[in-house]
Amino acid sequence: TVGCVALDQDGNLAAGTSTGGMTNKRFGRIGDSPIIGAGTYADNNSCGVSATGHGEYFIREVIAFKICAKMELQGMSVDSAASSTIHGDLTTIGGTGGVIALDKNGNISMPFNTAGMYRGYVGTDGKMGILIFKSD
Amino acid sequence: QQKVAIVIHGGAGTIEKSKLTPELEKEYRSKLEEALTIGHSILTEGGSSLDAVVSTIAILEDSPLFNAGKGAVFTSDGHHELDASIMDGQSLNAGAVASVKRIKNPILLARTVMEKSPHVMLAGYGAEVFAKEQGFSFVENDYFFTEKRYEYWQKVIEGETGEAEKHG
Repeated sequence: TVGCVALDQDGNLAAGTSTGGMTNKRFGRIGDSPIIGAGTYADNNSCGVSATGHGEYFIREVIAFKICAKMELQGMSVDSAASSTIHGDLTTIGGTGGVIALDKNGNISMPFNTAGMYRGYVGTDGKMGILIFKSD
Repeated sequence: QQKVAIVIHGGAGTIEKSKLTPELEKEYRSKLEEALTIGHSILTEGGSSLDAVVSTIAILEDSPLFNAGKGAVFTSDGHHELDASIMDGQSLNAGAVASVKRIKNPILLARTVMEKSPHVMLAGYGAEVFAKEQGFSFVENDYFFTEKRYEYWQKVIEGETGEAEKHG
């Protein structure tokens, strides 16, 4: 699965996710990637999110929307909202994976509970970072 | 004027440092950098966040390194099925496609569903009929074939991956 969240000069957020799904899947199984609110969500009032991981868990916890809702309704920062959702809500029900999240002010969060996640960013300061492992 | 920013991912999982060769790690880092550079340049030149997201994801879809587009994993019947979605944070408009088999860049079709249809998600055959109406060109399903994914699929079939299936 791949994903991207961007913040443009007009202050607009957008998020997208694309995937080949799960190896050996049957029955027309669909994961979270195309499900708005589960694998992808964006709201200028909070943040944009793209997810990757075991889709069924992301669907059940409505992970992408939940991160945005925590920011808007509970006043949490993007990192608190994303980290608590991945390490709390998702992990509690046995799901694995991660998200990238970017808020309306350009703050970035990239939490995951797996060994690694291919990820990268260019922040509002123009600095680029590319990371793979947990220790990066 | 708002300062721009962009963040990407290429999947999460059992990525162990000991199993990723320096050459392959370099390939991953290089492709992620290429995607980020394209997306960021669109933003700094005044392009929209939607344009940046689509162009960035299309680069990752075209790479055999990631499980999206070229490099997609195998279904149980030996094919590839692709899903994608996009959302605009300003309008809360959204578009998605599921189980498409012949669309080279599903993220482009997801955006077209958002902008050119009254629907949020189109799936399977219907999504491809819509794509044809919108002038999309099609690729054969084996365009998405990669040796690496085929070998992994064989291991899954034979139960050699050692990974527990998790479906929630």
